[in-house]
Amino acid sequence: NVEPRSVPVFPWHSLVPFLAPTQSD
Amino acid sequence: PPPSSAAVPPSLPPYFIKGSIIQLADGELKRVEDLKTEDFIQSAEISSELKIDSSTVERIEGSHTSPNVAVVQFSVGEHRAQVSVEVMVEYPFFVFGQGWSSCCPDRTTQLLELPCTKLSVGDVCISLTLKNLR
Repeated sequence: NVEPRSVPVFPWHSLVPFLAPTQSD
Repeated sequence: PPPSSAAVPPSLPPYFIKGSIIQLADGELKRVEDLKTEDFIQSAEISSELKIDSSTVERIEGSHTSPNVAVVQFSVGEHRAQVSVEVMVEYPFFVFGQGWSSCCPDRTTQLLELPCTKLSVGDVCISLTLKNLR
């Protein structure tokens, strides 16, 4: 099976670094 | 042999290449170079899991491991939590009200063709955290 090649679409949140602050309390 | 479609180093994600199609939370499609601050804010508002945090650049240093790597220290959110990330110098961050910025914008433009300005101490970048941390 040959899958048709389509333009990849990326979710918006993949562009943003995930910086989870450490919870001190 | 590996595909020769792009000269982008394997460490750089493909979605930063100019022309990449990005889907916002409301389904709208935009090119990566056309994204605005509002796109991220509105997408985070729709999201049930993610929220936008402000991350202020506190320090930018070279890495001991590689000349092409930088260590960027951020102060994240209202609690100003200190977070350091090690990234390729061409890795772009989105600065509030400004757009894509990296430690080495010339390399970013060269490798990704993504219009980019110089990331500086004091810049406020968009970052994500989980909405329900409790």
